[in-house]
Amino acid sequence: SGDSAPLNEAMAVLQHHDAVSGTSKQHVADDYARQLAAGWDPCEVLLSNALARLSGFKENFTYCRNLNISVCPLSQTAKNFQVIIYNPLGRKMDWMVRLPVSEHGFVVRDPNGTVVPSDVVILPSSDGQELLFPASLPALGFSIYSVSQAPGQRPHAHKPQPRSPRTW
Amino acid sequence: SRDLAIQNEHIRARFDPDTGLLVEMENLDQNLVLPVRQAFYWYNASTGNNQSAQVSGAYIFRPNQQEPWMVSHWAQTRVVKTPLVQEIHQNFSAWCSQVVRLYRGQRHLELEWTVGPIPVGDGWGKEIISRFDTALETKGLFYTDSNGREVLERRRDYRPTWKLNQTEAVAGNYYPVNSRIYIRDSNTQLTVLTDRSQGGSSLRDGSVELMVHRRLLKDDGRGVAEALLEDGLGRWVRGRHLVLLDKVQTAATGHRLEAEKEVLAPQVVLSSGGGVPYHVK
Repeated sequence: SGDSAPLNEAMAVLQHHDAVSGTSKQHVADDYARQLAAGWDPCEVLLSNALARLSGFKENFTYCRNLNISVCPLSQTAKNFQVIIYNPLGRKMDWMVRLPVSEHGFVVRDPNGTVVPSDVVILPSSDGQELLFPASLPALGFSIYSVSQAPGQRPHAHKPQPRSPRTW
Repeated sequence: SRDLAIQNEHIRARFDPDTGLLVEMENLDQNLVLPVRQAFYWYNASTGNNQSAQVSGAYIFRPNQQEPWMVSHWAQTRVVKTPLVQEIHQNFSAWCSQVVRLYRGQRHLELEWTVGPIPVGDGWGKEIISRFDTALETKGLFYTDSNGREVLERRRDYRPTWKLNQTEAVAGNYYPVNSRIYIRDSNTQLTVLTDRSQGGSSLRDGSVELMVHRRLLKDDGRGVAEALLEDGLGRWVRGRHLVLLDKVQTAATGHRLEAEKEVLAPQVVLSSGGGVPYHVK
């Protein structure tokens, strides 16, 4: 069973001005981060249980915490996977989903099974690549998109074109 | 072509073809064009001087001179253009890079900056800022929010509740920015949304800056008894600034709706699919 109390507890501890403004010793700052991460774990279980009940399917839900550095083992290895996007705002929202993927072409389908436009972009710094697709999200709700590798389709990945600045 | 620009239905951003730096932003819906230069700079952290022994540290921001140094006068750039996104990848130095991005349908310019590990081998602590310089006649005024709610007017070298004797030309004009900072003239507003709390200011008319990272070598004597130094190689940090260009009359709608999306961003969860039904029936 999931539990949000540990995260609540961590957030309560982090009301201290040292946590808010970074005026603590390094080991204390590291412990603040540890408490937040430890508090987040049981929240993932809570979120998974809610999604299972609301979507009607018990899934092995995966959370990629390092999307900001383009790391997500599931989307980088799976041939097919689902992307569940929860919108906490009280209004409908359009949002560009960006996920690290392996070197393939992909087909993305919306909750109605309609193919949505998608792109694959190569990251200049790491030569990894990311799949982009626009998602439409209901207010205070979630949408489930399906991603599958397009058999035989060469990745039409858009490689960044270097610009040679004037020699300095 | 020599022209280095990215564009979608609403926004166009132009870059100097020689330096790779942002030089202009255009709101196509409102026919607004604003020359805006953006670059990264670093303040040299004070270790105390003849005016004051105060060191720049965890509690105290105190640069040792008013003018920051540019991280780089130019950037190595790469261009990505697809039907869904147009990006300019800027590489300023081994520890400072940025992606300027426009997704299809987006009404703001996204600057995803990556800064660090900050080199301190030269014995200088450094405080890194991203600065936007425009020709807006802002008359010493700029605006910062308080926890995403009330926006306060700030005036350079001034306090509304007491007669300020300004002794720190830079630090004395820095304010907390929880979600946004903006400058404007009678017609045009430039707003920068942050994805976390930062320090910010407008130290000259038309200019706005946000501090994105710091790495210091001395303790500031306020109780931590440790420099803000980070262990090992030091941290590198990635974040985003969302830049909106609007007419003053319509700017609040734009930044308030966008800031809500930023603070309450969607949560992405993945699954391999093929789960068993939750309800037996």
